[in-house]
Amino acid sequence: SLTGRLEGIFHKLTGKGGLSESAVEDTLRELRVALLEADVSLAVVKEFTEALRARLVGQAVKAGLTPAQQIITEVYKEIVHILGDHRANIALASKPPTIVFMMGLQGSGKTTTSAKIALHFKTQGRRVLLVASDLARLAAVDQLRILGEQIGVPVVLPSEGVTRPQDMVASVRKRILEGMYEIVIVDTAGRLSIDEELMIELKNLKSLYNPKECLLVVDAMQGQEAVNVSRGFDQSIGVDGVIFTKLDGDTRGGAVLSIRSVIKKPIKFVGSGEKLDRLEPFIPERMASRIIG
Amino acid sequence: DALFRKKDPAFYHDLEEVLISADIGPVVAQQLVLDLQEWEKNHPEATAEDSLSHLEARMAQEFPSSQPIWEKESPHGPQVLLLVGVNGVGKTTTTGKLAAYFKSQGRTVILGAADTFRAAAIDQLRRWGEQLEIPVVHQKPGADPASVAFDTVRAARARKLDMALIDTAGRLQNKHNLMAELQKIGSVIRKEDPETPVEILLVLDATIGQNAHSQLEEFRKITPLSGLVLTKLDGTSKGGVAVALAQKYRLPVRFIGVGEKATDLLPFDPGLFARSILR
Ligand SMILES: Nc1nc2c(ncn2[C@@H]2O[C@H](COP(=O)(O)OP(=O)(O)OP(=O)(O)O)[C@@H](O)[C@H]2O)c(=O)[nH]1
Ligand SMILES: Nc1nc2c(ncn2[C@@H]2O[C@H](COP(=O)(O)OP(=O)(O)OP(=O)(O)O)[C@@H](O)[C@H]2O)c(=O)[nH]1
Ligand SMILES: [Mg+2]
Ligand SMILES: [Mg+2]
Repeated sequence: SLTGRLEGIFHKLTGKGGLSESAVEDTLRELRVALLEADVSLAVVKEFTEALRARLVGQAVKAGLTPAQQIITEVYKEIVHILGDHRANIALASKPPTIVFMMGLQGSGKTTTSAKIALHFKTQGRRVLLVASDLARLAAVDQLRILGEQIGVPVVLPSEGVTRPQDMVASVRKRILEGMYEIVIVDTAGRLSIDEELMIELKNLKSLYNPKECLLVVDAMQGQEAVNVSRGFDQSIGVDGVIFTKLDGDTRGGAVLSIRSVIKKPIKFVGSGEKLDRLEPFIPERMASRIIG
Repeated sequence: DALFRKKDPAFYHDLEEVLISADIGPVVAQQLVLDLQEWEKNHPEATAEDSLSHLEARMAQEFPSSQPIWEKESPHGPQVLLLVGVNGVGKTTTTGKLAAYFKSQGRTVILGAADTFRAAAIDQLRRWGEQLEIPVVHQKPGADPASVAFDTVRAARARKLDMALIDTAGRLQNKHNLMAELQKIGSVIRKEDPETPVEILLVLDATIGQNAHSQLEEFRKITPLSGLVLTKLDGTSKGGVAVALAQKYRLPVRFIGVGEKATDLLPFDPGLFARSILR
């Protein structure tokens, strides 16, 4: 573990006084490897270790702590600070409906998370509507229809012959008014942030629905490209919040720190399982321990 | 030695960063750069371009090239491919792409919808079957996946088909009950006929970072993997973790996914892959 490796560095030192420059250098080297192995992006690791170097050199070691413990505590607190320390939730529009857009890379968990959020609001007593706006993937509409049935939330399906998401908007608007829905969750097709045509389609769809929240759904096991992808979505479409999925796995989840520190958008929820009740609030402390390993 | 110093330290630093940004991992990235510097000591006349070519070749060599079962003669009965992996990586899509690939080679193919859990998983594979005009063995949602796998191999054998491609549910590697279910699927296929040539392919998403190590580690514990498929290489992620996996586990990468259509599947080319990481 990182603590073990840092203890190894300080074990060799016998000098008193504050943390020496060379010990700090060795420490930062170990920390860099640990964070990169946790999938924190390189640019974020550099920034993080630079800021840490300034604080650590010459720092006095507190009584009752080993130097390694002190440094780990410092790292932990800084990660918690970056991850954000307030409870983010989905903001409701001043008057209904609140339209929520789900977007992200292929396979990140958008369809499943759409249903989870629907269940979350239904449980709070809200009138919720799901919109099956992924007309590209085979049986995507069936997938959301089935999930809607499982939780008792109605799903707008494309009418006969409709092949483009923008051609559903009129009938969705009609359904919203007829049913007086308060929360409308729009599931969209997975897409690459570098696919210009599909990003234009999504931008166009956003201008037609004018959603209150555009949520980026990200697989927590994402690697180094997490920052570029999320920045791409933020620049092309605009990201209001992020949901990280599959945190019930054993990934260290460094992408969470990378994305949060670069695009600086709130983390609204985390997905912690395949079942529709597996949607949890994001807890920075837990995530920080997980990333440090 | 003077020539060696010509390549300034920034060259090695930048190279290591390129490798790390490609998801190769910090330890392997450093090791590759150190190996390169060692090689350069024995090739003092090498230019930066020579070094990059050497590194490319070095990375490409990490990938073993064992012959897949479909390139060998199959004396009797169908060859079976089982696609496994964590959630959302592209198993179902890859099953469809493989079906199209083998069909285009003149083989007869049948599909098995052994993901009986996820909403519309069976529908999704059946839609692929319809598009490609290939039969799909399936049961009701909630059925025993091992039973579907068994039926698929049986149907392939009865109809004298060349290949049975079986899709399974996504499962995270730390879910013990799901991994046990997968182990059962594998053993049921072997029980149907121990002589059946079987390839179990672990599908990895190129956007995944270092967690791929844990995925490979845990999946191979419960079922003998014969190869990898690396999907979503049409995105910006390079899938460099595959180099580290090749070093450690010596498993061949059979195919790569480069898009969402049936034709977006390519046989793996280690040289091209290494080049795409470095250039
Ligand atoms: N274990 C686990 N699995 C999840 C979680 N969220 C989603 N999944 C699974 O991940 C896979 C992909 O989920 P989808 O909801 O289909 O993903 P998507 O983003 O809609 O996919 P596309 O529409 O193809 O882009 C499915 O097998 C889901 O059950 C989670 O939090 N934990
Ligand atoms: N861009 C791109 N998308 C891909 C590729 N392979 C699969 N996809 C997409 O990734 C998403 C998930 O693919 P699936 O085949 O449903 O993945 P899966 O592993 O079967 O998912 P589960 O069964 O839910 O675990 C779909 O939107 C696919 O179209 C690829 O090579 N490139
Ligand atoms: Mg979807
Ligand atoms: Mg599938």
